[in-house]
Amino acid sequence: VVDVRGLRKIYTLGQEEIGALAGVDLRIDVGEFVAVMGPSGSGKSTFMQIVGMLDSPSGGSYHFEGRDVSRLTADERAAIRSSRLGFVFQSYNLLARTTALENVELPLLYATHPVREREQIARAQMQLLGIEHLAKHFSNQMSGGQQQRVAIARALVNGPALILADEPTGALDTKTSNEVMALFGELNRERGITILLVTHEADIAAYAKRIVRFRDGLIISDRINDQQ
Amino acid sequence: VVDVRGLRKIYTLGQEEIGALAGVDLRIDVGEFVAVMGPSGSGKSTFMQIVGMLDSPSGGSYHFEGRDVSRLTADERAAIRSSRLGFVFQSYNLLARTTALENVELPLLYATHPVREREQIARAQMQLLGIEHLAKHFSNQMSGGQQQRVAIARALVNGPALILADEPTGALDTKTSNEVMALFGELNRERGITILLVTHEADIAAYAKRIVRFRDGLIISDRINDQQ
Ligand SMILES: Nc1ncnc2c1ncn2[C@@H]1O[C@H](COP(=O)(O)OP(=O)(O)OP(=O)(O)O)[C@@H](O)[C@H]1O
Ligand SMILES: Nc1ncnc2c1ncn2[C@@H]1O[C@H](COP(=O)(O)OP(=O)(O)OP(=O)(O)O)[C@@H](O)[C@H]1O
Ligand SMILES: [Mg+2]
Ligand SMILES: [Mg+2]
Repeated sequence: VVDVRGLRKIYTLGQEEIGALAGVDLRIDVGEFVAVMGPSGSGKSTFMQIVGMLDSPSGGSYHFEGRDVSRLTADERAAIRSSRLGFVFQSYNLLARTTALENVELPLLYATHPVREREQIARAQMQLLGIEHLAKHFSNQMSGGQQQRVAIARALVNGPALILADEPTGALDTKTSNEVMALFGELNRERGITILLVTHEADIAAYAKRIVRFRDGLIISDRINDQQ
Repeated sequence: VVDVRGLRKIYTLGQEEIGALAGVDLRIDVGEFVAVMGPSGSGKSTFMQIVGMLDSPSGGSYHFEGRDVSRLTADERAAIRSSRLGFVFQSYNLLARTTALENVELPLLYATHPVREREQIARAQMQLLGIEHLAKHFSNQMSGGQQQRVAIARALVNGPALILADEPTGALDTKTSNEVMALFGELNRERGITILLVTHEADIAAYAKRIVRFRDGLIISDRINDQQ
């Protein structure tokens, strides 16, 4: 699904150059469940944004489902993002002044569902995450963990082939975190959905089958998770 | 320092009334280190915002350092917030298009420091949190955990009497989390600063001397932490 070679990302800040990724090699096959860990500032979110085609690398190559992403048009990348990928942002990125339900329905607008069906699909997804009662709340009328679950529901609602989740349980209590991870585990096991998930909590990473560790913009270890 | 009785908070949402706090009683004395835990949506942030005088309750009473907060003027509350309180928001609340250094310096603007001294104080605080090298980065040019540490530095820079930290380690890796908690522990032990800290991670709560648990807008347990 994902194959990156020598991936580099440099941010320029005035005179300074910040090397966020210094040459990352990683291959993820269909149906894998990979946890990404590493210190704050080590390049995890930068890596996720490039894999999610929300940003482009400064160097190296990235093939998604065998296609060289750098040769895709902006429209082709947008089409892949809306139909094949589900992205849970570290900062949730919900639309302000928009209800929870409208946020979850957003990815369905790209597909061809009638309005009633769209609302049903979105509500069913919210129910799986215990937030259906918040459907009419606006984003700023919910707690941190409730907003995070809206962001997760939005990422899952389209039945993506690849889920990219950046710290999806950061604001959730232990019980709710375990419910979300059980849902991810089920999507991976029963529907073969590929999952790439950033976390800094070891008990969340324990749900994954493989753990990749970043440090200073490089992958320093990549191991099968034998804790399962 | 903090004494609340029968504290209630109701949010009105169209026709609906959301009871976020249903009658909270809590007393915190000078020099205590209290962790607040509880499920997502149980009222923790709502409680912290009222204690931090960023919002007012719907019912009940709140005395800060012996003074009835409901009888204070808006100016008096703002003066207390800028000189006696340090608030770490769950969503960081950094000013956009403002550098990390300017964000940390913000509380110092209310006091009477010359410009050079202000920058020195802010940089020293950032150094304690391992983020001084990010001084000239804008808020949206940093990782999640780096933004969170800017929010922590901003809350501490004025030497507050009471620190209110809402999930201050949510985006930090284990090593960085422990460094932040060690800093809080030192401020509490050596300078007698009172700390009220929300977390959903048991190993973060373990640094506190007392653990208060919320559920559905009420405190359901309040115990000395004998794990220390
Ligand atoms: N502005 C608002 N308008 C309406 N309801 C709100 C508002 N802010 C919070 N709520 C509701 O009040 C309840 C308590 O929210 P609060 O943010 O205090 O929870 P929390 O314990 O901090 O949760 P989390 O651990 O997810 O951050 C939630 O059910 C939430 O939906
Ligand atoms: N837009 C940007 N401009 C400049 N530098 C940036 C930008 N975004 C990120 N950086 C820098 O790139 C490095 C990697 O950031 P990234 O967000 O990928 O880290 P991370 O591993 O996700 O960290 P965290 O665990 O704190 O979320 C950091 O040092 C950060 O300061
Ligand atoms: Mg990140
Ligand atoms: Mg909260």
